[in-house]
Amino acid sequence: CSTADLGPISLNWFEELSSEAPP
Amino acid sequence: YSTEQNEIVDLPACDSWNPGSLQLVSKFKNPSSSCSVDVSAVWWERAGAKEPCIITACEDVVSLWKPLDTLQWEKVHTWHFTEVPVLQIVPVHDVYNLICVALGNLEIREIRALLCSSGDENEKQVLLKSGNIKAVLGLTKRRLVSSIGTFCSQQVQVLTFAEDGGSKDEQLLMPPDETILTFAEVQGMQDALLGTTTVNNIVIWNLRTGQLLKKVHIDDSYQASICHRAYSEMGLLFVVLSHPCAKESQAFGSPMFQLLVINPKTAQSLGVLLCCLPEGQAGRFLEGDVKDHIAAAVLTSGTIAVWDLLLGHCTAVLPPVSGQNWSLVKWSDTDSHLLAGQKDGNIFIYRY
Repeated sequence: CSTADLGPISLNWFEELSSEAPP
Repeated sequence: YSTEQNEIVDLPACDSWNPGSLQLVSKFKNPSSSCSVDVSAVWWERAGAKEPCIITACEDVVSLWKPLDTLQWEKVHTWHFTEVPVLQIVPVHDVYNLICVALGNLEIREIRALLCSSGDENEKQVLLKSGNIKAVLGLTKRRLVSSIGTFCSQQVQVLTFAEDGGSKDEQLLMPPDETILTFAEVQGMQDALLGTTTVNNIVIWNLRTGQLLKKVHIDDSYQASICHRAYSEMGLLFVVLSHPCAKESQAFGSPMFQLLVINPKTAQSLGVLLCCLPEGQAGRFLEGDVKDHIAAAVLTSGTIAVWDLLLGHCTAVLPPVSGQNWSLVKWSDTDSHLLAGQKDGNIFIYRY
């Protein structure tokens, strides 16, 4: 197992998920 | 765990942990007639100076102890509870002279704030929440998160205290439609909050907006996981879980703590470390605490064991003292000490 199995990684995941999630 | 994952689990040899890494600093006894249920370290202000104090909780009384010069402790405040027993202490960070407690019989029914009125130093308690409370956690920036109710009728609330512990503000988080078991703050990300749920999901909230950002399903090997600590690093979330309901397996014995890595963008997760007991130790996880990368657990055998999550193995084992099993273990928030308690009110403080 390696982190490659986890899919593409984003350093700005928190901001990106916040902009995608319903308010 | 799959066969592949077996290869990255580091089971220590018997001589690789060092019992000497825990040194006794001081001890005291809380002379209460009821069972000791929790212990915590807090900053408390007296006569203009902030002191690192110890809070002890028995079923019917919570006490604040201040340090004396001679490595002894003096009881300075007590709060009494005659109707509903105390279940746990809930420290709230960044607010002085206030501690919260959860009260109930098996399940939490009330959360109360304990404080002293500034004029006469008299102990006061204020009811903050009541109902079918499933989880509660004190957060940084004087915040307290709690979930009330189950499934679709669940409310997740964040209460913010003023600096003096007085007036407060309340905000709702979007509920996940599944019952929350535990909360964990993400170290270094003050707007991120995690929760574990009864259906083995980890949920991620934005505390500033109240949005539910993601649900991540974790391995079904262990049910009812408790999340102790979370860290964000290089776009990944590292989460420390314990599994009080896990059954022993032949390969690993009883799993105590597990380090998971989660990609929050894809909701994929991977186990990177499973902390098990060193050879010669037996028992299951009873309760535990994690501070930074050090995890401590009380085992059903009455022993305390400590793991370094960076080294990946057990670093200290503390057998019962004076023939009495350990029942409580907490890391101090005011220094690097380990607080270890026994049911009869004995508290031992160790330097790690």
